[in-house]
Amino acid sequence: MNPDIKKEREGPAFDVEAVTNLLDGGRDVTERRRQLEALVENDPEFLSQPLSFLSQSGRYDHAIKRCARMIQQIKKLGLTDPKDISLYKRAVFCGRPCPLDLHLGMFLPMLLNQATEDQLEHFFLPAWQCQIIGTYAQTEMGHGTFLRGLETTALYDPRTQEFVLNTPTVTAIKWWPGGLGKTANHAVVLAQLYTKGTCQGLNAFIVQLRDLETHAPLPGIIVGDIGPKFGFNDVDNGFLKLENVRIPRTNMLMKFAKVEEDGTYIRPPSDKLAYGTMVFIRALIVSEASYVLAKACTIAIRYSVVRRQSQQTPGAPEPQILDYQTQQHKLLPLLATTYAFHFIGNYVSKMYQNISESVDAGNYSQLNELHATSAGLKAFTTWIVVAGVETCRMACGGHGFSCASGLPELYTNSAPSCTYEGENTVMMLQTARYLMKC
Amino acid sequence: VGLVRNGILLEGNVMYLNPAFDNRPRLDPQSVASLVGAFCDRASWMVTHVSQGLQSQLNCGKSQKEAWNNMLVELVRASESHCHYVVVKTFAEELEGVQDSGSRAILSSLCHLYALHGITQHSGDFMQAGVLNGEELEQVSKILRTLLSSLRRQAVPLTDAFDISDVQLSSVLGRHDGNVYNALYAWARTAPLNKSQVHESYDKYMKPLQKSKL
Repeated sequence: MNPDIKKEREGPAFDVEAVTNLLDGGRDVTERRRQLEALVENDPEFLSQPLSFLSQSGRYDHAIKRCARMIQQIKKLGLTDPKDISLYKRAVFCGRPCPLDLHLGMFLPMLLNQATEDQLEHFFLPAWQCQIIGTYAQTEMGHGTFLRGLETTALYDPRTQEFVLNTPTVTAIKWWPGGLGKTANHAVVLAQLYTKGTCQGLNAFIVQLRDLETHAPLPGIIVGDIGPKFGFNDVDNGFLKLENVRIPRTNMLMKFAKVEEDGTYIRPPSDKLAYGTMVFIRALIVSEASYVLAKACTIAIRYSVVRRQSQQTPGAPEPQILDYQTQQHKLLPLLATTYAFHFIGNYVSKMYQNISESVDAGNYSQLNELHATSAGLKAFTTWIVVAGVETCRMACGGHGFSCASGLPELYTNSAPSCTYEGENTVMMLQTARYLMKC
Repeated sequence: VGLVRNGILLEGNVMYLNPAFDNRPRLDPQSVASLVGAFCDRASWMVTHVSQGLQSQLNCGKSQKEAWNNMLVELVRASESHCHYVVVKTFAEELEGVQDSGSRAILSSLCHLYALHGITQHSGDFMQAGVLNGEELEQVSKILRTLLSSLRRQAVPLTDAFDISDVQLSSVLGRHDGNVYNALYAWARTAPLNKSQVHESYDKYMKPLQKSKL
């Protein structure tokens, strides 16, 4: 061990393990997390060369291979608790995004939250077993956070009891969903529903994209990868063009809103219910933001005690760079921010859980507050985290620029969080609208 | 703000908009509770201020849409101040539930640092809200510097507490054992460009260039 870092660990003013337990949510949770991480780290199938040396296609191939192994292992190990699965998945991908993120994080929760009992019976088990691999196609090339502006249409045909889906313009092409390019064979597609000649607003539909045997796109489905990106190179973010794609009436998610056989539309009890999965993801983003900053701070602070620079006293050794007040001023407030964001992540998740339970009991009164809080905190934390990772990178001098530091990858993988699931400025304005109403 | 104007008392994170929150004592930069109060007052002032701005635009005959658009920057700042308050408040509340005294002390220092740093970063807002004057800002900066120095020795253990293994961290610079330079050299040696001593592009492009008579 490097003598400088060894010295830093001599006699801390607190019990490090106790703080770890506190962050994890209990000693048993820490133990479980370590068990699951060890299962991954000791599995030779999960060994890999540094990812920075791979091409985009190589990275996708590597990520899919890990996904397949991960799903097999989840089944083999009998992991069923969502917390275990989440920890195991994080360990497999070291916190990086993966092509199944939207399947696990949005498609499955969307089914659980918005599907009827019949739909759950039909779709959930195959999706859980990855025969159906789903994604969540909401954003369009020309439309993002403003959902009412989405152009994709679902026209109900009572004669055949089908919806006919179309992306009528270039700007309506679905753009960016993770896993859409090459991985998914189904998608939850958000589209403007037209029935009996009236637009009923945005609703969610399950659309099969690819043949379950050959994986070839189905007729009317034009699908592919959107190409190289700033980061997220393990994920096939995709585009989707729909040309008169017919799906059965039972493929509209109908737990809340409904279309009856004759085309009669029954409105959901609250318009905000359609955004439930997005709110869930925003709550996750807040927690994830803290984990990203924890990594960046760990890298920069450890390096700052190993790195020595300049000479304050002639003949004396170069000081550790963390002894400079400027370095402390860059890094220690970010360390404090990591802890602050960890607790706020827990807070939003609990808030989501509590309010979801109220919604299940038919009480929708707190949905506005949940929506505003998750939107604002998602924007607040991700802005600070992305800037914080960059500060950590620069605090590592020239070596921070090397992919070996891990910081460029942390930066490029966290930067999209400022725009996905709601562009941050728009999110802040949604919070502002709520505050003005208050 | 609209509800408060109609005499309705608010609950939860927006309680600070209620009139009862006026007349808080002056800022004590040594006290986390006082700092939480400062964030609350800043948020309250900024939200109310932007609401008044909107109202005055409406009074001048602007439409709701125009008034809203004219205040967008201030509205975002108000939202940020609200979120900042919720984060500081949640951090401070979390401390109350920590049983282990050592953990509570170190987390309390971090919470203190987080709040003080937030005030120095947004001192203009706090001054505008009347929460802070120049003298108090100087005090805040002084305590911040002291905290930086005292937390310096705890920095590595505080990162160790995140308990992120080397595999999960995926960073040569952040390795737990600190053997950064050897690992950095080994990492570079395995880069694809170093697979052969002479890269194929030399024979394809550089050699012909060097042999050519320019």
